[in-house]
Amino acid sequence: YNHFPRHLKWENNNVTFRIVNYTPDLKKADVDKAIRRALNVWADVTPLTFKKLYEGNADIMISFGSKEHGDYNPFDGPGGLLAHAYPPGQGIGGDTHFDEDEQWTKDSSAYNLFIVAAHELGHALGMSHSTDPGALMYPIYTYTTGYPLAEDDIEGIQALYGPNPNPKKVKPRPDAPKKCDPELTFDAVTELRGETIIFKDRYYWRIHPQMVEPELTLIKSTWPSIPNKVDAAYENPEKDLVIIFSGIRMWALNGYNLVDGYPKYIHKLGLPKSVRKIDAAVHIKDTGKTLLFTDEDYWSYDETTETMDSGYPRSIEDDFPGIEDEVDAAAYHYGYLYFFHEHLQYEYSYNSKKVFRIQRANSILNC
Amino acid sequence: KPLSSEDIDKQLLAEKYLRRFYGLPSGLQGSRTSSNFLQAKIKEMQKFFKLEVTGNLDDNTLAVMKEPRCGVPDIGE
Repeated sequence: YNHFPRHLKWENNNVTFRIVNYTPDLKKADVDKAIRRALNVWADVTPLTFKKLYEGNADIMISFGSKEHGDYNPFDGPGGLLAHAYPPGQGIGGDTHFDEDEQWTKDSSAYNLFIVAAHELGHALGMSHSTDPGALMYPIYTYTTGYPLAEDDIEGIQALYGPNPNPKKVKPRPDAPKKCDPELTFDAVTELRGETIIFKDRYYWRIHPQMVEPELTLIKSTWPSIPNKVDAAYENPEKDLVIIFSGIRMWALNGYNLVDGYPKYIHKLGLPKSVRKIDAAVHIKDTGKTLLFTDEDYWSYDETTETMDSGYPRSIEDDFPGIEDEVDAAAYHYGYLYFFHEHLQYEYSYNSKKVFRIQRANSILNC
Repeated sequence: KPLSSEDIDKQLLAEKYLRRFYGLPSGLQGSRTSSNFLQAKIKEMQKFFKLEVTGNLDDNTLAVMKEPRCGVPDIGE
């Protein structure tokens, strides 16, 4: 997290606010609710209280405006800049402005007013931008559901105001995973048009052959329609599709777009109803088969006939000597299967049927 | 090689972004912003977003610059 220079903050914990005008995009009551919810997010973790005024000057004056709206800090039409706010202080200090040229919503269909307001009011209380992609104070808009503050945000605001004397039980969002954490484990791995995508919690790393640094991004900021938790994923390059598994459902992505008709149930593939989750999935280009790993067993799915091969499930341990445990994620490159389990990665030769090398899982992330 | 119109658009987008969020002085408007100064600001932005720090306007850097975001600067006063 970051604060503004000189750690600007309100000296009085009882802060006043006033909603000066309203956007026509939402009902007035919805705007009132979004702003109150956004203030409560910060009130829950600090001693701050927020009193609403209906006239005159409040500490935080909230308004909607477009282009040049009176502060010589113009907005830019739809997209781009969504809103801005000023750090605590007299006059314009604390004031929060939303760009009326945006479409303000209560859901993920356009820009969610509650999420943007929680971020901007963080500025109005003294928070600057965070470099943690999972923090609310990260500068780029991402739609998320659930509790909006990450550990990073809570630490930052409490460094200014201290904790709430009567703390409510809040479950902060986990900060972004650290790629070189030696205990790092993966949820799923897949190829995507020549890049490698590694899923972990609400994030994914994107590894591009020409890029030294893997790029960490929130799943929802790229694919808002898939869940925040991915169990398994694989690419079928012949069909230019990536299949994402979460629980008993699966999504098909064509690049960044969700394929019509998805999500579907995983049992459509021919899996018995007793299977409630797929741990790992990998497409073997050379055979046209996709292997689906669940607990100690695996299944073989024929992508050409789109049917499950007979004689399955089979035991992972029997068919992949050296891979004793369950599999978290799997990938296939040039005749080698890469099995990820806990913080290790097993390089398994598909032809000679043995493990060639065991490394830390995050060696794939240049750690 | 003269800059293509597409390159000029990218450069203008980057300069506008870096002026607003990374304090690139606007006084250099009109003349070509000195390239090493611009490069330093691009590096500052790439570091903030944990992109590969190249100082160049590569696709990933431009993609981040086009993302919808908050209008408050990412650095300093």
